[in-house]
Amino acid sequence: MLEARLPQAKLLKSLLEAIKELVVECNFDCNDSGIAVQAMDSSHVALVALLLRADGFDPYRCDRNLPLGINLTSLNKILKCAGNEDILTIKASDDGDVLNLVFESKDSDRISEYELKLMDIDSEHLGIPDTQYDAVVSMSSGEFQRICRDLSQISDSIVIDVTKEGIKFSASGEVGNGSVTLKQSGSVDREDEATTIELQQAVSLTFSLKYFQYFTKATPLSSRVVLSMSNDVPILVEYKLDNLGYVRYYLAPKIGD
Amino acid sequence: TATQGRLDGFFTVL
Repeated sequence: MLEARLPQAKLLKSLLEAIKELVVECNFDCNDSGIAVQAMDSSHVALVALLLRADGFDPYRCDRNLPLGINLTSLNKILKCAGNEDILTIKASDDGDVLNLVFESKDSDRISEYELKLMDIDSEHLGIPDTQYDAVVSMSSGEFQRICRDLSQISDSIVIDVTKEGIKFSASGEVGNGSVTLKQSGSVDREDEATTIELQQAVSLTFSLKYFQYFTKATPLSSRVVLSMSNDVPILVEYKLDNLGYVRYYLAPKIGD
Repeated sequence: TATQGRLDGFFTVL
């Protein structure tokens, strides 16, 4: 059986926001080390990999591998019934076909209980190679969100060029073109806003902005985002969750121009 | 114009 408790329902709500644009239904794979989700979008262009480690919950119990097949639209409906600050407990029995969700107000004077019907989802597991990337850029997640939003006014594609000097995002469309360059900043006062670049060799890649805008739904989960890139391979966009795990997105680049 | 690549082939099916 599974029993996992989070001090704030807000976290699961935010996680759902971060993946529900990409994936309609997926397995939440639970085992004694935590809860993992790996799902590709229907067009096989993007993949989301989510990890919530057991020690991020208090308590967490799961004594065997338990894949919970969940329709995210249905889960979203039930999570709308939770207050952001509610204590959230999820439970599932080994042979059950429902996920129990309990929302408890902080002062424990209101307890609501819901059951979500589970489904059998036959999904293939993908091995993601441990890759050495040519360029790894760590930057403010809010800044990345703003750049994606701003450049989506110009085009549905974004070109990312990374050099020693900085990272340049550019877009070119019918109305004209635009770009935003962030220089590597070593001495800013606010660490959250710094841009750091680890570069083996310069990269230039083109991506669909639509997908980046789906990824930036994860912005509330972390003040930082890490973009890992090599030419001609999928970009890894990672949001680390404090003491809990991560949300990673992989996106295939656009080819030829 | 650039065409959208796919993830197939980058990852191995386990």
